Amino acid sequence: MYLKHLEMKGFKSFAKGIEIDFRPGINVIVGPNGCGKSNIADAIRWVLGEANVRNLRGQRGEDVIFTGTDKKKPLGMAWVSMTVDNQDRVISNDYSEISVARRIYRNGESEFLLNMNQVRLKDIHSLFAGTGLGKRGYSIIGQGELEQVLDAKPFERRLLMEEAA
Amino acid sequence: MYLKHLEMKGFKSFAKGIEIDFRPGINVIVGPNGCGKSNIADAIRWVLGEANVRNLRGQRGEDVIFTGTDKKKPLGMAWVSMTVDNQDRVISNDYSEISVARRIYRNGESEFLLNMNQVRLKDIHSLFAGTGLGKRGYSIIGQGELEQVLDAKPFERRLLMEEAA
Amino acid sequence: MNQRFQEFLRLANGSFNKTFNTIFEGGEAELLMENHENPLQAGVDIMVKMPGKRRQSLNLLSGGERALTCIAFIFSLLALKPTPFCLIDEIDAALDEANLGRFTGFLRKLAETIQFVVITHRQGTIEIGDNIYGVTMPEQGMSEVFSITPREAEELAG
Amino acid sequence: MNQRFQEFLRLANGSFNKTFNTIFEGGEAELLMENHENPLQAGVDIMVKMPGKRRQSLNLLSGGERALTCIAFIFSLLALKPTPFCLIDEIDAALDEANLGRFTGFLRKLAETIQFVVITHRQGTIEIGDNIYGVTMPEQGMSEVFSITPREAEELAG
Ligand SMILES: Nc1ncnc2c1ncn2[C@@H]1O[C@H](COP(=O)(O)OP(=O)(O)OP(=O)(O)O)[C@@H](O)[C@H]1O
Ligand SMILES: Nc1ncnc2c1ncn2[C@@H]1O[C@H](COP(=O)(O)OP(=O)(O)OP(=O)(O)O)[C@@H](O)[C@H]1O
Ligand SMILES: [Mg+2]
Ligand SMILES: [Mg+2]
Repeated sequence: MYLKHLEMKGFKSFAKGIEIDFRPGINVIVGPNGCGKSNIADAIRWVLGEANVRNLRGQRGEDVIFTGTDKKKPLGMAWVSMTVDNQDRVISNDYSEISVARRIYRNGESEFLLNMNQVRLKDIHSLFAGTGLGKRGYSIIGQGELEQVLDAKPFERRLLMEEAA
Repeated sequence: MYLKHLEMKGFKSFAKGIEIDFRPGINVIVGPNGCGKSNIADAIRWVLGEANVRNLRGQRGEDVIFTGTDKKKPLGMAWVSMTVDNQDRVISNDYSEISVARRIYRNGESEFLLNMNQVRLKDIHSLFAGTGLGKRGYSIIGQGELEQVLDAKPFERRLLMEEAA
Repeated sequence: MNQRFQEFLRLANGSFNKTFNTIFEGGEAELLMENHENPLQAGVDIMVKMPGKRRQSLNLLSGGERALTCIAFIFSLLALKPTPFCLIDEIDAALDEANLGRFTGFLRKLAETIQFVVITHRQGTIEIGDNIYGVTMPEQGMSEVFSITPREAEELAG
Repeated sequence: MNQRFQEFLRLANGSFNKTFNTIFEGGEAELLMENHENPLQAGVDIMVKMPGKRRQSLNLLSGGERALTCIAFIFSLLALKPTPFCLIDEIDAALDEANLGRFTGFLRKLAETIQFVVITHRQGTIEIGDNIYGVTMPEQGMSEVFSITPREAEELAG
């Protein structure tokens, strides 16, 4: 399994629709301070079902929707869609490709889609359970989060390791 | 006033005696990871009267004494001496040069010296009071401490600013 | 619960010590069960010894030593139980050039089985990328993304 | 107490806005007294607006924007009330090349009245040094120090 494709529009600073094609191996993302690199990491966490908006540097769910600039008005919706390759059937179902999408509106309403069918947050969590995908401190290390394993209390460290057990 | 000279022996990784001459303007310190750069910053904080050893990454006072390596035995004492130029009489006394030293022994006993005369910690603090010297977040920004002003609660931020008021 | 975790901890300790030793080219690292009166609440302690130095508490480590120790810990979990992809955001910021080289060397090895998405400003890390994307804000406040060559990445990374 | 601090805050707010605007080449920054029922316990809030972007809460800033905002805050206090010397330890780690240039430009100006001791790995910062010292550990665990040229610093800094 690997990450194949990411599309988004209206998510944080991505007012315009963008697409990224990933490849197996090492995909590098570069750019000046404040241009939107960590927002891409937040988009991947969000579409994988991140439930706590504080882990995305926000305070309310709608904080992820583009809030506008001096020249452009705020948008009313944000959506992100991620496609993973499943030819090696790490997730045992019929699909050789799985796409997950998430949408949120200004009124706070949000919806999840799995291969274009509407599902619940629980379904996304159970789909990826056991793969380690989206787990903080193990498969996603956000900016400034590297030293959490040293700063954590011994029991918190154990919980982090349980993800990989 | 400016920092002229720093001498130390037995302080943290500085088992051998070392001396540094500083100049007005920008003095840069470089070197690989773990070689002792931040230990120099700790030495300057310590000789200026830092009373809380946790601000020097230690747990007990004696943690600043060289603890030995695979090949060298621990030392029994650490001392640091700092000389500042006072020709502009920022500190109003008779000296055009002021040297402050601090020593600590394995048994935890420590002593302060001002121009070679033994003084108390309080005397060092009152000597530099009002100059801002040694104040965290204003005249000394340790490694990893830069963002404290953003992470601090509003009242803590006020206390930090009182140093400069 | 405890039996299973004890067994996993034994494997994780082996992987951590081996990864640490490879990345630091020496030294030792250990993961130990904490002494706790209630075994179900016992956590995990970390002990490290840098090459040539004495065993010491974690808070005496330098900025770069702490960062590389955490990298060794995370890489050791990934080596033990790979995940389909791993995203890392500027974890190489505190490393000097020599340690950056050790980090990228180990990353390349892991990337044979695990896909990585790496956000970085460091030249040494950009150079090992198989696929590079640049992010810019031609209009203040609005991000755009495009695929770039390593040469272009050098200018943009800044 | 409060009267004096209110007056100082007015001056600090002016200095912070000016320093922020110079370093970011635009944008706005403000230091405000917090609304608190007991004025003696009221703290200080920070509001910033990056050039071309909307005013927003501090936690939406990027890593580099946060670092440069803190640098502007500290430099604005130093400009208002200089201290004999200032020691900074790797505060430039998160900055891209463009922001590193803004940082070093402002640092050079302040260094006309304040002495700086700067610990860094960044080439751009080393280049503005008037006096450079290298630290090494020829024998593992024991530091040594020597004065070096900018050329040598480039190799050692790593
Ligand atoms: N909902 C939103 N609408 C518009 N812009 C947003 C929103 N949320 C965050 N931003 C903007 O995104 C920018 C931060 O982007 P990000 O953290 O991805 O930067 P970065 O490329 O990681 O930079 P650095 O190299 O400094 O870490 C901020 O300037 C912020 O204003
Ligand atoms: N009391 C002590 N005796 C001997 N060595 C010590 C003592 N206290 C700290 N050290 C050593 O000093 C080293 C850390 O040095 P320091 O933090 O100054 O590194 P640095 O040059 O700032 O590195 P970085 O670039 O990674 O921040 C550690 O390896 C630690 O073992
Ligand atoms: Mg970032
Ligand atoms: Mg350091």
